[in-house]
Amino acid sequence: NIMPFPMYGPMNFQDMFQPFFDMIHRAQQAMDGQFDGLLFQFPMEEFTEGNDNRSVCKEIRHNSTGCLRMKDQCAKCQEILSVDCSASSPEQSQLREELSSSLQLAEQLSQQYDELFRSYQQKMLNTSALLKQLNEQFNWVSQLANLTQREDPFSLQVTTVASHSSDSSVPSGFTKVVLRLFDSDPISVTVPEEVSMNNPKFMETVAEKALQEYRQKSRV
Amino acid sequence: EPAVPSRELQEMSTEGSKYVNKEIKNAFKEVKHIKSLMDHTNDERKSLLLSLEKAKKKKEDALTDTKDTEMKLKASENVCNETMTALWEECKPCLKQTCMKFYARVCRSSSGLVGHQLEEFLNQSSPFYFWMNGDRIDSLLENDRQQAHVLDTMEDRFSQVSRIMDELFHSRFFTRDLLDPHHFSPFGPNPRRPLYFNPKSRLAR
Repeated sequence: NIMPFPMYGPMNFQDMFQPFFDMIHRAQQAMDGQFDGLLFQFPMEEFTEGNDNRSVCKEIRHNSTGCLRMKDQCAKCQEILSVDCSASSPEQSQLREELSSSLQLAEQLSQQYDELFRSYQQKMLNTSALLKQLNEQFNWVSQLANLTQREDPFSLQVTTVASHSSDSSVPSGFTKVVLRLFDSDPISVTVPEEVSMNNPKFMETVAEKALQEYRQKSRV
Repeated sequence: EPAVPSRELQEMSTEGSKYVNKEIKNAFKEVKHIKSLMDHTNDERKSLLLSLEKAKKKKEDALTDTKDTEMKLKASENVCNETMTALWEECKPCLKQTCMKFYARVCRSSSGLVGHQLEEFLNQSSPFYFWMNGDRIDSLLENDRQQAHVLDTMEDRFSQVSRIMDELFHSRFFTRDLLDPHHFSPFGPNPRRPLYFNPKSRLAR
């Protein structure tokens, strides 16, 4: 009941679907425009070879500070961090302790934020995937609308039906049907002769195959 | 003489059209279903955004505290300078070697330029910066900056998409309620010829 055509009054096929084509296309463009490049890559806590280190490599190339994370692997670098200057400057030592604890808190809160940020990015990716799905489900309809220039009582128009006996190019044991979907190029479909033309399944098979072919083409 | 008479072709076209129209209706239903999924995702996104904003505030307060303390520490007199500088001179080559090994092995890329850049960076850095964990602070600040940028752009894109989707689902297609008996007429003037194919439609428009 979603589309009982008469209820929409005097609208043609193009009127109905053209706006959808434009809008879905625009929405997807807005969402997908370099969306992948936008995703924030979280720097790794540990530099391990098993992990995905693309972000680490990028960081090292971009900014050498990435290398300072490897200080744990150098004893002399570790020693700098353990230097105790409290004897010569108790005040500075106190400040360093304060800095250390506030840095720890900031790192902890940043990690919590990162988790939420990851979920948020995932939600955006889900929306992008839904838009893709929307496009896939509806693209063929809107493309048909794009093709349609004339108003015709039939969305599917059969032009010829032939069998091997009437047209030797048709494989034996099959019926070949040539048709158009709205104003599309002619589409040829073959149906096994077991399904006779009088069988209600015949046109259903023909239409199904024609739509399948059209959808496949519209995806390409 | 055609193999199949034109009357039969017309009947076949009518039958085939019924199937195509049914598929169009199905596609339309699917669009409505996807729209409801998008609404659901959007509700989750909104609630997540609220949590994200609260977490951002907490994180930024902590970062401000850290920066303030760092400034105070920088302003204080450098002590233990000699010890730190001596250790730093020994730390630098080890750091460079470890990093370049990692880069060549994991990033599988020529490390010449990166090595030169790193050497310059290490020579310009001070052990004091290292001692007060300046790299960790800078890393947090850089992440914060990048995340803020990504979030802004994502929000911007999402609001564009929302506007378009609102426009789409507020079109007369979706807003004309099916319950509106005034417009709903299951048996139009000619059930075999839906009105949207009516040749007078251009005139009516």
